[in-house]
Amino acid sequence: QFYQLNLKEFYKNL
Amino acid sequence: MFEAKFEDGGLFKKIVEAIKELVKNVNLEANGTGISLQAMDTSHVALVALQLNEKGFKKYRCEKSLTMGLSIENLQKILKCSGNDDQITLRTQDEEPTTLSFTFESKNRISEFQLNLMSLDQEQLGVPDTEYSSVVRMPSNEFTKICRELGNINEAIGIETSKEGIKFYVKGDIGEGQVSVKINDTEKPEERVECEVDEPVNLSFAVRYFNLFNKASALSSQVILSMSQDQPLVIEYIIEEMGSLKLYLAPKIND
Repeated sequence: QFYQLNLKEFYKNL
Repeated sequence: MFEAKFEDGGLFKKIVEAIKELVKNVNLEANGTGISLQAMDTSHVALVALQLNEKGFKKYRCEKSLTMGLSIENLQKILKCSGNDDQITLRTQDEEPTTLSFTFESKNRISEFQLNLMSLDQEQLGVPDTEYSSVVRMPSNEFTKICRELGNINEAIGIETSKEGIKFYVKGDIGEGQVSVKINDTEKPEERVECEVDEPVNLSFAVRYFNLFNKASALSSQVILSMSQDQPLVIEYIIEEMGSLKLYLAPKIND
């Protein structure tokens, strides 16, 4: 199963 | 006062054409070093980052940093009034401008237009300049072709890198397939395929975004794909002597 990574959350959580 | 003159106005039109289906309203930032833009699509899956350096313009002047909120759709309406060979000058007069002026100049005509600016509350993401574990350079038209072909079979496309090259693959209801692109060091730079692989990656992406990104292939004969496992991919088009257009795409992660 795949889920779509969210860019906004990804860069915010870095 | 801000003034930026594109010797090749067609280039500016190509940039707008490349991003118009990804983002609607954008803040164009201008400062002493050039013009930049960062915007995300509404689903937060893709991000557009444009950098145009002042040295690449025929004329460039920006006394004070400036944010110009633009509707891409309206910008395009104005740009349709220019010829592909025109020189295009962007200009604002006031410190807090409400309009952006355009001058389109060809051998036989000069046109002037004003585009109303908008105040956009857009968050700028701090996208770090990271090292990627796989970097692939390949002809942009070849990448376009592969995405179009494989996109017929499934909506997700897999990308796998190795020391030998890059492999694109799909698995759909009708069947599956793969395309491997071989490394080559031909003398024609536009046909070259290079892979720098520190760590191989295996990633999956929604192909419809690639098909939108590929409108940018008019900007450069080569595309650079930078990838790390489970991180957003960066597709970069170098805009000769001016800067670059980077398109970020979030992968689908194996749960």
